[in-house]
Amino acid sequence: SIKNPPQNPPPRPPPEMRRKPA
Amino acid sequence: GPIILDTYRVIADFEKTSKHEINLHTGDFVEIVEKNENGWWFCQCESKRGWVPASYLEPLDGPEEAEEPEPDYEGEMHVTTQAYEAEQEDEISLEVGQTVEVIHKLLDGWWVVRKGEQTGHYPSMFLQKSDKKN
Repeated sequence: SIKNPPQNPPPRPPPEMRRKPA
Repeated sequence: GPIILDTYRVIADFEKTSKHEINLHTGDFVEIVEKNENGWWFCQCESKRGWVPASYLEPLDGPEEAEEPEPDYEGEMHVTTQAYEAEQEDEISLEVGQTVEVIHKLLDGWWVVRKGEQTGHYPSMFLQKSDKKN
């Protein structure tokens, strides 16, 4: 079953690894 | 009929920090079971299932603009329920109880907020919609 999501903000990849804006 | 899950590609390695999360490796494919507004998505990858950060994923079939709301430059009033100190350049630091305008609700859970002349990303899970008018 799906547990509750973590209660801390999701981490973000370093800027150079991020998705390019569409 | 069968439930078709969205497939996403992992764009950066992610190391889990709690037991209901799973590790991700760049180039892996994951299927998304649930997309939480706070930016944690429940996914399955081979035999593993758990929460992963949406910002580490990109959709397999083109950009997902369709499911991402447009920015709202007028802003929607929210109050911060927890303080957060910016860790990256495009983020904003705020104390608890501050009123901000949410101008873009991004799917990765890092919403763009405006406070006076400052704008930056803030964790959506630390924001609560406010009844106050602009």
